[in-house]
Amino acid sequence: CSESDLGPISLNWFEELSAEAPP
Amino acid sequence: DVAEQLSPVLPDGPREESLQFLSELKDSSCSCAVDVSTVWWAAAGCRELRVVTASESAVSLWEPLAPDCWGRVHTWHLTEIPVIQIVPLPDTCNLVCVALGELEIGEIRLLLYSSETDSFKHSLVKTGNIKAVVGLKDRRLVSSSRTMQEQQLEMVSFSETGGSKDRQTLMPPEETVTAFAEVEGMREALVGTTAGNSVVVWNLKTGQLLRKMQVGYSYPASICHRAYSDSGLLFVVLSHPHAKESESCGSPAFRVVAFNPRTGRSAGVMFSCPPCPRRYLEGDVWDTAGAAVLTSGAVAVWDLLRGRCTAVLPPGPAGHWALARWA
Repeated sequence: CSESDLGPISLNWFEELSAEAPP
Repeated sequence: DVAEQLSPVLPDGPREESLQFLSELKDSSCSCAVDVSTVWWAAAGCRELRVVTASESAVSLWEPLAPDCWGRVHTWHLTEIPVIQIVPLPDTCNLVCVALGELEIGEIRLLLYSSETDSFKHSLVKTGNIKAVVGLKDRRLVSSSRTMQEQQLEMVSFSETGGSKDRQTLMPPEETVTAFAEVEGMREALVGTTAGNSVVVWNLKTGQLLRKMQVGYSYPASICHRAYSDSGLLFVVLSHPHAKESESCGSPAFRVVAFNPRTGRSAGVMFSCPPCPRRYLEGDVWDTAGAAVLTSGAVAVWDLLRGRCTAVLPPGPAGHWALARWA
């Protein structure tokens, strides 16, 4: 899997999505 | 392990009968087995893995007595509603859950041993029209239930003695959740699959629904079994029990699909096909190994990261295999 297929990857996706998602 | 040492896998494919039959648990009652699982059980200062078997009206706990010999420790009789499945709580000691119901799960019960009263007990955890349930590490149980109007998702935490300690509501997606799977190495993350063929991700601590990602038409009616987070991607093991069989290569028993939770995009990583053109019936995933019962009545085992079938157990003299579970 490359970034061209899947888009920019973040190692901290869980923390980032938790900060952005509605409570 | 013993079978693997005796029959090394050949590089050109699975070796027939590379799984060996070791022992049998003989249930003297005539009732049909509906599920099997294992549970860590502590007694007299010793913690050992025990087998749990379920029939429609009873759940039994078995201990190893000698090689090839199992003895029944206790039977919980659950005669009012039929038992549908065992719901193991991974890495938990002296606790196991069961789902009961007619066509769908109507209630979940906790089976336990109480040292206070020196007796085996069972207690009601949840009732409702329950669509999916999973046991997680640290004595946690997540379930989804549905009314005509809404879907409710809830995580229950148990104390060591089996008391209900804490309840956390999870935000439901619009579509019905069909299965849950823990994310290995991420205690607070949970994934699920939906009736609309999406993979969803929750934060178990806050109950937030973090992301809903389409699985795609190439992977119909997906059921999630396990997930791993690695290098910023979420790798989800899926099966497709209701997929239409493709004539060319049969149906993969398991697929590993990589999701980028940041963008919601996905890519197939690996698929594991039955060794002969048979269909997947039901199976189980542990770490990166899959096991499934096929329509031929055989059990097949795969290395899911290599997409390679590593062992096959043909139907036994007594008939087809019906369930495959890791322990």
